[in-house]
Amino acid sequence: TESQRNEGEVLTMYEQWLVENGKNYNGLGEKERRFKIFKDNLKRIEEHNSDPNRSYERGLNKFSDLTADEFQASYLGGKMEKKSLSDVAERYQYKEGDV
Amino acid sequence: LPDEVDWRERGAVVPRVKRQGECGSCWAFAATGAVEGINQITTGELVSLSEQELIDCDRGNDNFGCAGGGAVWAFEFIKENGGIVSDEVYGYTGEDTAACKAIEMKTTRVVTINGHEVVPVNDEMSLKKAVAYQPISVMISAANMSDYKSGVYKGACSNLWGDHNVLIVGYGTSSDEGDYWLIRNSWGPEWGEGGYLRLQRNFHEPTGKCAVAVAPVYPIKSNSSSHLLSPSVFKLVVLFVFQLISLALL
Repeated sequence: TESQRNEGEVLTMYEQWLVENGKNYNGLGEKERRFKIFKDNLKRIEEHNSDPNRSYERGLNKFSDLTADEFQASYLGGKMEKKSLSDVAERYQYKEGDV
Repeated sequence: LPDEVDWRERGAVVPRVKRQGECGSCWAFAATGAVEGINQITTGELVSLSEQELIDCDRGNDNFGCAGGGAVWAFEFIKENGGIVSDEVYGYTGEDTAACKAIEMKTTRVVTINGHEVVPVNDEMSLKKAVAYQPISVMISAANMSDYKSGVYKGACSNLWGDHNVLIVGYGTSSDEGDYWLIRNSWGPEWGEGGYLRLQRNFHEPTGKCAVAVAPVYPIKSNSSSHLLSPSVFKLVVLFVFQLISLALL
């Protein structure tokens, strides 16, 4: 687990992850900042996956060095307004005994 | 109702899981996915449709390109616009320039719909019935799903309000993890189960897990109103006309 790994091992993981995901940070201090986020996300993943009663697995992916705010700003864009739900139809209204 | 539905097995889902990139265009992908599905169900032809047309051209309602939107308004746009072109001719760039190029697309190949309707809200049984008939666009609360990898998601999320537009393409029951909705996402095939999410179904709140039953919408398309001049339909029509002419000449 992340807690059992030393900093160097996690950094090696991160370097490999950067290559696999085609990412490259040139900004001053940007890579270090991203590495810290990566470590936090890795910890969250491994804590979750260590629960024997979990119903789902978490894992590293291309979002793994983004903060929650960055992820939400870039990848979620659904807008929901009650006025858009005014055309409720009976077509798929479930009735007892439907086959 | 069937115990399991998977529209992928019936050819109503484009096999390649699409990738929205760093653009809040989930609504466009949910919309095209739903229209691709109902078009295949009514015409038998699966055509991958253009999200970029929606991003660039659907700017008048409540859709704002990469800044977000909803499939419900995209359906309205597609109906008013007289259809939507394929992504073969209007490919995805993920760029939000609002420069609509659809008018330059010299093609008669558009997929049309007659409009859209809303599934009775906060009712997972009605949603189940709807999914048994066609893929359904829904909003889910997905802020905590960035690192989902596999299994039936039962983690933290808002059960009242969705922030991400996705497409339900089926449902089923896992022996270990219980009932689930099969959801097609637009974060590429590397995310989740090959680009798909299984989300807890038959939740104890009427809104559904992660608000899945709060805003379910679908496009409607009747057989008779198809304006799809697809190559196979076109060939059949041409063959038929030629045969009629041949018979007349004989």
